[in-house]
Amino acid sequence: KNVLEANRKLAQENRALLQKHGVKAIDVMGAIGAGKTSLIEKLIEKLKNRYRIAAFKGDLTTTIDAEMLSRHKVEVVAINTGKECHLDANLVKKALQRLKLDSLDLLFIENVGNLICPAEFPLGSDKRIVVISVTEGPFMVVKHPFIFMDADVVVINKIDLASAMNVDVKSLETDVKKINPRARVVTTNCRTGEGIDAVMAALGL
Amino acid sequence: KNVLEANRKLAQENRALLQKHGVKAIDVMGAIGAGKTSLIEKLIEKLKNRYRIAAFKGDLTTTIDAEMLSRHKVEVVAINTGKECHLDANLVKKALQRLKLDSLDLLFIENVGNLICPAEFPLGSDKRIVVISVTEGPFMVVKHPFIFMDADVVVINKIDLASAMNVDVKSLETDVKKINPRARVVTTNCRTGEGIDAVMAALGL
Ligand SMILES: Nc1nc2c(ncn2[C@@H]2O[C@H](COP(=O)(O)OP(=O)(O)OP(=O)(O)O)[C@@H](O)[C@H]2O)c(=O)[nH]1
Ligand SMILES: Nc1nc2c(ncn2[C@@H]2O[C@H](COP(=O)(O)OP(=O)(O)OP(=O)(O)O)[C@@H](O)[C@H]2O)c(=O)[nH]1
Ligand SMILES: [Mg+2]
Ligand SMILES: [Mg+2]
Ligand SMILES: [Zn+2]
Ligand SMILES: [Zn+2]
Repeated sequence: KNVLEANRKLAQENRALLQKHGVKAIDVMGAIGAGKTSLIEKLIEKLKNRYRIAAFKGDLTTTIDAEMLSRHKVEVVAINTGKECHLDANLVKKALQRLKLDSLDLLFIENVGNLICPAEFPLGSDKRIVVISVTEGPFMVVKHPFIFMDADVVVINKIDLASAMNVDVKSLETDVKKINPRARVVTTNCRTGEGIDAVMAALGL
Repeated sequence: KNVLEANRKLAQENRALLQKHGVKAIDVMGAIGAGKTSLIEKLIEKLKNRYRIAAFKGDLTTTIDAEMLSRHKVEVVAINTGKECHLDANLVKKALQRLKLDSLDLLFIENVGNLICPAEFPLGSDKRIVVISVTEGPFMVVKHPFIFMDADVVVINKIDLASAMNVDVKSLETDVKKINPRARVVTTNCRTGEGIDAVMAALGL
C-alpha cells in the first residue's frame, strides 16, 4: 500500500540522517510486557560509560517507560502514538529533530508492544531486536513469523520462569532459526541482567 | 474515520443477526499469550453440557489455537487475518455465514493478541472480555485505558506467577475499577481452572 511505501522512504531518510551524524539506532520491538524497557535499562547501565545514549519510547497515553529510562540520565523523548499500534518512520523523524545528533552515539527506540505491525514499518534503525517472553507460551515465534524474519537479534526473556511455564527455551530458539537463520538468539533475565553481555555482543556494542 | 464508522455498522448487523438466532457472542481480547485460548478452553469444558458452542479464532498464519479449541468437539472457524492486527466486524460477518446459527447458543470469538486496536473495532458481541497476565508487569491496565473502558469482564490471569513477578493483583484490579467501575474483575489460573466459575458468573453463563 502507499502508506507502507511512504514509510519505507521516510525510514531511509532517517537512516541516512543517523549515519551522517554517526549515531547507531536500535529498534526494540516485542510483545506487550515482554521486557523491552527492562532490556534497554540494563543495556544503558552497561553502555553509558562508553557511549552517549538517547532513547525514544512510543506509548499511548502514559510516560511510565520514558520516565523509567530517563532516571538513567540519558535523554529520552516520549513519543505519543495516540491510538496507533506501532511506531512509524514519520513519528521517529519528528523525534529525531528534538535531539542534538552530534552529541550522541547510540539511540534506543522502544516500539509499541506488538508482534505484528512493527514488522511492516521500518524506522530507519541499524539493528532490530525482537523481545519475547517465555511467559507467553511455546508458540510465540511460529505464530508471528514476519517480525522474526527481519530481526537481527532475538531476545528470549524471563528465562527464570521457563520451568514454571513448562516452556522449552531451546525449542523457541530453533523456531527462530528456522524462520531466520541469520538472527542471533540470546536468552535473558532482564531483571537480574543475566544474558545482557551476550545481547551487547550480538548487537556489536 | 470512515473505516471505524463502517465497522460499527457491520458490528450492529452482526449483533442483530446473532440476537435473531438467540446466539450469545463473547469477544475475548487480551495481550499476546495472556491466556485467551486457555480461558476459552476451560469455559468450553464447563459449559458444553448446557450450551451448544462454537468458536472463532483470528490468527495471522497458523491454526494452532483453532485446532486446540476444536479438540473439544465444538465447531471452530479459523479466521485468517492476514497481517491485520485485530479482528473486524467484516471478518466476523463472513465467518458467521459458515455457522448454522439455529443450532447454536454460545459463540466465543478469540481476538488477535493486542491491547490497542480491538478497542476500536467492535464485532457485534454481547460481552467483551479482556485478559491480561500478571507476567506482563504491574502497569498493563494504566498503559492501555481504552480497551478496559469497554470491557464487561476483565480477567487477570496466571495468578500462580504473581509472587514470582512481584506483581500486586489487587492493585491491577483497582486500576481497572478506576477506568471502568462497572467492569467485573476476576483473577484466574487458566491452566488449573481456578477462577473459571467466577468468570462464568461474571458473564451470566
Ligand atoms: N521474572 C522476570 N520479570 C521480568 C524480566 N524482565 C522484565 N521483567 C518484568 O516484567 C515486567 C514488564 O517488563 P517491561 O520491561 O516493562 O516490559 P515491556 O516490554 O517494556 O512492556 P511494555 O512497554 O509495557 O509493553 C516488569 O514488571 C519487569 O520487572 C525477567 O527476566 N524475569
Ligand atoms: N502458569 C500459567 N500458565 C498459563 C496460565 N494460563 C495460560 N497459561 C499458559 O500460557 C501460555 C499462553 O496461553 P494461551 O491460552 O495460548 O494464550 P493466548 O492469549 O491465547 O495466546 P495467543 O493467542 O498466542 O495470543 C500457554 O503456554 C498456557 O498454557 C496460567 O494461569 N498460569
Ligand atoms: Mg516498556
Ligand atoms: Mg490464543
Ligand atoms: Zn497495528
Ligand atoms: Zn492495530
